[in-house]
Amino acid sequence: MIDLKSINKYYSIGKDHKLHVLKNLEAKIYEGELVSIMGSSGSGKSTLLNILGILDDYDSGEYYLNDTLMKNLSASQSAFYRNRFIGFVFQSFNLLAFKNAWENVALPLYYQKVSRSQRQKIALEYLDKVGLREWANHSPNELSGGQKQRVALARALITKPKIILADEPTGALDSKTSDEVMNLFKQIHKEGATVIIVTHDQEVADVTERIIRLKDGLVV
Amino acid sequence: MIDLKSINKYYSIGKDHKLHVLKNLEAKIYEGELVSIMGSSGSGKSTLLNILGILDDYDSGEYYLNDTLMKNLSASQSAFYRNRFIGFVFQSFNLLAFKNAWENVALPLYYQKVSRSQRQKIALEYLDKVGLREWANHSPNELSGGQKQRVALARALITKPKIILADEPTGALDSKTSDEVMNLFKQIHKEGATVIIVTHDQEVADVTERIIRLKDGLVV
Ligand SMILES: Nc1ncnc2c1ncn2[C@@H]1O[C@H](COP(=O)(O)OP(=O)(O)OP(=O)(O)O)[C@@H](O)[C@H]1O
Ligand SMILES: Nc1ncnc2c1ncn2[C@@H]1O[C@H](COP(=O)(O)OP(=O)(O)OP(=O)(O)O)[C@@H](O)[C@H]1O
Ligand SMILES: [Mg+2]
Ligand SMILES: [Mg+2]
Repeated sequence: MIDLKSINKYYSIGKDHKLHVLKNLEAKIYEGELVSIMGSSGSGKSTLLNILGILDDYDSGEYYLNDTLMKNLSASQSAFYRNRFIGFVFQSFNLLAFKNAWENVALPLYYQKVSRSQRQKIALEYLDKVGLREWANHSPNELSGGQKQRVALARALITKPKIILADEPTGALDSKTSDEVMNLFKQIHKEGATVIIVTHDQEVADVTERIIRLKDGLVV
Repeated sequence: MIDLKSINKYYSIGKDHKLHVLKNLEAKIYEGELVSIMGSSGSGKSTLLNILGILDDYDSGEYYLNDTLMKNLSASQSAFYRNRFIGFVFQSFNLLAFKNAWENVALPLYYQKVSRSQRQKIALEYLDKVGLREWANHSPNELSGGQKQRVALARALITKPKIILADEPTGALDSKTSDEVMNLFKQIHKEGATVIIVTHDQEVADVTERIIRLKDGLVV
C-alpha cells in the first residue's frame, strides 16, 4: 500500500544552512497493517508522516501510494489523493478556532458534499465515539488539551479513510482515555483501515502489529 | 506557600449554560515541595494551574500565595506577582512565532531589563540544559513538537522562579528525553524551587514527592 524508496528530505534554516532530516529512508507498509513509528524527539517522525499524508514533498527518492508515484504533484492532485485515501491527526490538532467541535469534526464531509443535517448527525456519532458528545457546541478554546486531541481524532476518522495517519494521538490523554482511543483504532483497523501511529508511548506501540523505529532520519 | 480554600470556577458556554469545573477545591502546597497533579482529560488540571499561575481568576473561595490573597487583582498586580514568583510551562507551549528559540527563552529576562548580550548568553545556557543549543536560531515552526515543548520549559526556568508550574511538560517527549527533563526538574527542586507538574505519565508522577489527584473538579 505504501512504499518508500531512498527518501531524502532537507529543511533550509536561514539562507545557507540545510538540515538533512530524512536520509535515504526505506519502508514498506502493507494494506490493512496497524503499525507504530517511534523515535526520539527531532528524529523525523512528523516529517515522515507529513510526506506520507501528501502534506509535504521530499527532495529525492520515491513514495508510492497504492502503486501510484506521489512526486511533483500539483496542489489539486495532492488534495485529490489526500481526500480520497487519508485521514490525518495532527500533532498540534489544527482545529479551526471559529468553528465548534461538531463543525470541526464534520469538515471532511462538507468537502464530500454531504448535507448539513447528515453531517451534523454523523459528527455527533463520532464525537460520541471519543466521549465528547456533550462538548459538541464548545469551540476549541473552550476545550481541554485532551479534548482537542480527541476532536482532531474524530475528524480524521469521519470519512472512514483507507489510511489513518496519527501523530501522537494519545499524547495529551490520561491512561483510561488513552485506552479508549486505542480501542477505537483497533476497531477501525478491524474494519480494514491501514493505521500508522507515531507515538512515544510504549503501551500504545505494544498494541500495534509492528514498530518502525526512526533514528536520525533513518529506519533502524 | 500555596493555600487553596473552597475554590469554585465556572465557565460560561453560550449565553445560558455554565460548566462548574472546580468544585470547592481544597489544597495546600508547601514551600520547596515537588508535587504532581493527575486526573482524567477534562477534570480541571489546566484550569487549576492557570489559577495558581495568576493567569485566570476564580468565582469563589480564596487562593493565598505566600500568605497574600490572590483575589480581584488588577492586571498590573497580577503581572507583578506572576513575574516575581512564577515560571509557567503551557500545555500548548505558547511560543512567539515571530521570535526564534533563544529569543523566546530570553523573553522573561527582557522584562527584567537584562542587557541583550547577557540575555542571549543565559538563554543559550538554558537551551543547552534542554539539549537544544544547536536549535537556537530556529523559529518555532522549524521545531518538532518535543523541541517546542523543551523551549517552553527553558523559558519557564530562566529567571529561576520560586514556583514552577508545568502543564504536561513531557507530553510530547520520548522516554529518554523525558528522563532528561525530569532530571532538570529534580535539580531545580534541589536548588529550592517549589515545583508543580500536571502529568498523565505515572513515571513522571513517581518521581515527585506527592500526587494530588483531581476528579470532576475535586481533590480526591
Ligand atoms: N475557556 C473555557 N470555556 C469553557 N469551558 C472550558 C474552557 N476551558 C476549559 N473548559 C472546560 O473545562 C473542563 C476542564 O478543562 P481543563 O483544561 O482544566 O482540563 P484538563 O484536566 O487540563 O484536561 P486535559 O488533561 O485534557 O488537558 C473541560 O471540560 C473543558 O471543556
Ligand atoms: N519547517 C522546518 N524547518 C526547519 N527545520 C524543521 C522544520 N520542521 C522540522 N524541522 C526539524 O527537523 C527535525 C525533525 O522534525 P520532526 O518534527 O519530524 O521531529 P519528530 O520526530 O516529529 O519530533 P517530536 O517527537 O519532537 O515531535 C527536527 O530537528 C526539527 O527541528
Ligand atoms: Mg513530531
Ligand atoms: Mg490540560
